[in-house]
Amino acid sequence: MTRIFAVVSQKGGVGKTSLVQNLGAELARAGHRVLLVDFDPQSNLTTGWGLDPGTAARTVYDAMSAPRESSDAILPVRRQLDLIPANLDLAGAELAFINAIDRNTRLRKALQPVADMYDVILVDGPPSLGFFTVNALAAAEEIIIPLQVHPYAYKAVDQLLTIVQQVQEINPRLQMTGIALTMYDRRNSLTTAIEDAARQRFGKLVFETVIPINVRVAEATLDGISVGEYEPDSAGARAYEALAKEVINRGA
Amino acid sequence: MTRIFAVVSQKGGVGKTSLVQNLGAELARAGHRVLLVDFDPQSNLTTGWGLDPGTAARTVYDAMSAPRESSDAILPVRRQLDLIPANLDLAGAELAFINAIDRNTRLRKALQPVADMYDVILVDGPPSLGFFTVNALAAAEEIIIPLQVHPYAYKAVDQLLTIVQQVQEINPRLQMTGIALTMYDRRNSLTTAIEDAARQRFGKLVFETVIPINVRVAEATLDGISVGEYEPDSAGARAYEALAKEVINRGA
Ligand SMILES: Nc1ncnc2c1ncn2[C@@H]1O[C@H](COP(=O)(O)OP(=O)(O)OP(=O)(O)O)[C@@H](O)[C@H]1O
Ligand SMILES: Nc1ncnc2c1ncn2[C@@H]1O[C@H](COP(=O)(O)OP(=O)(O)OP(=O)(O)O)[C@@H](O)[C@H]1O
Ligand SMILES: [Mg+2]
Ligand SMILES: [Mg+2]
Repeated sequence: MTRIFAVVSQKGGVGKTSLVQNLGAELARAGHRVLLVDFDPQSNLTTGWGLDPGTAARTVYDAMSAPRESSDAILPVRRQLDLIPANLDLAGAELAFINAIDRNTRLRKALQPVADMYDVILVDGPPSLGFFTVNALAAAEEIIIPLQVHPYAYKAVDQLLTIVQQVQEINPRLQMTGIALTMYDRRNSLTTAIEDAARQRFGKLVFETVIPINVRVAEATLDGISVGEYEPDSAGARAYEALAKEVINRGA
Repeated sequence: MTRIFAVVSQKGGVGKTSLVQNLGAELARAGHRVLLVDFDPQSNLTTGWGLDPGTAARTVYDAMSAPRESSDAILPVRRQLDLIPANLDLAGAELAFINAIDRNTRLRKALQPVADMYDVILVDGPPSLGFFTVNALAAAEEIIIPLQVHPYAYKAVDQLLTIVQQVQEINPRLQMTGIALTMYDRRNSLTTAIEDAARQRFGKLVFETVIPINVRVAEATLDGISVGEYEPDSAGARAYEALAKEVINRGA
């Protein structure tokens, strides 16, 4: 049974793309067949793998326009790790599908023909609550919310959970898998203040694994590789390896 | 002559809201009459001043709907520092004005009746390139782009400058004032790599002042105050004070 995750938060810069890239890489390394979907017009996930969004022959927008041929948009990036890229044209999708009855389930239709080829699919959402986030949630059955340990990101969670509830009306199987604390810095009191608030409010939903603030994560994107490839012993790489195990165990 | 700035970047989490709040606070402290405009449905700028977006009687959405009464949406937050708040309803503005001929200049019309009351107006944009960013650029005459010293944020600048050029067709007075390096960490090589690339490519457009990574900036938002109020001697507070001087000098 393929597990499809939406990685979402309307708060910008909380680590959505980094989580999709690095969790995806670790899951593939652990032997799972993984598909990543870049669902942000910024196409950071595509450039994070060293690809040029402008040269992608087919993208997630094409897959949404012609869902039955979505496999044409799949690019192999590593062993057992594929990507459906995005480019800036994706920004036009919201208006393009505005009158389509199935506007909110276009991505779901695009993933259906290819889902069986994978054990895990991770969708990287943009920093907004509209069309793209709704489509990502409608296509997924599980949700991971990266939570930067800062006040604005923490405040954003409630609003996001309201949208999740609304999407559950059209996608009843959709469930929260976990909240991942990111940019975690044990030395500062803000981190522990937000962590305490999150664990108190969301309990077991918050993953045990925290993603530390670690410049290697950002540096790796310059080379178009995952942090595990960039520096396997880094705090960032070890955290994503642990998160991969925790995510798999939560589904067992 | 009122200086109206759009503080924009489609990359999430680069420090747009923090810059508007803290630069605004420093400009007011230096004696300028300042208006801040929260133009992001997330309403982080509104909560950054300790206000509850849900209780705002009138918001920037009301001001866009009835531009002649925009002064009704103005809230005083500090001496010589006012705010036009936002709340989540703003997310509906894009569709609400979709067929309005003046959809791209609604914010400009809302600011016109009140501009003369201020020396500086700062508009905080959301992390996207669509309706809100276009409106912010159409309403402004100057642009500040916060540039987090990370690869994704650096890559976003070119795309943003393309949008700026397009908006200059409907707003010929619109000019770039500067690019502010944010989350700057002198100790790591990624910071200097991005700084070198930015100064080489954009030259004098990049402010001399850099905004260091400084947890006090994030902590201050918990208390609903500026970093200058939270800890005047912090690296963050001093940087915003210096940036305020540099912004004023650039307009002299
Ligand atoms: N654990 C980490 N430590 C240090 N830097 C990180 C970490 N995770 C991500 N980053 C960096 O922080 C920035 C924001 O992360 P990222 O782009 O993944 O967030 P996002 O939520 O996808 O942003 P957006 O809202 O723009 O899509 C990036 O430059 C990234 O390289
Ligand atoms: N110089 C800094 N040092 C440390 N933290 C900072 C700094 N500037 C901003 N922050 C924190 O980083 C996070 C991102 O900043 P901010 O919210 O201002 O960015 P933004 O570009 O407005 O984000 P969005 O794209 O979601 O609107 C916030 O939690 C903020 O408190
Ligand atoms: Mg992203
Ligand atoms: Mg903001």
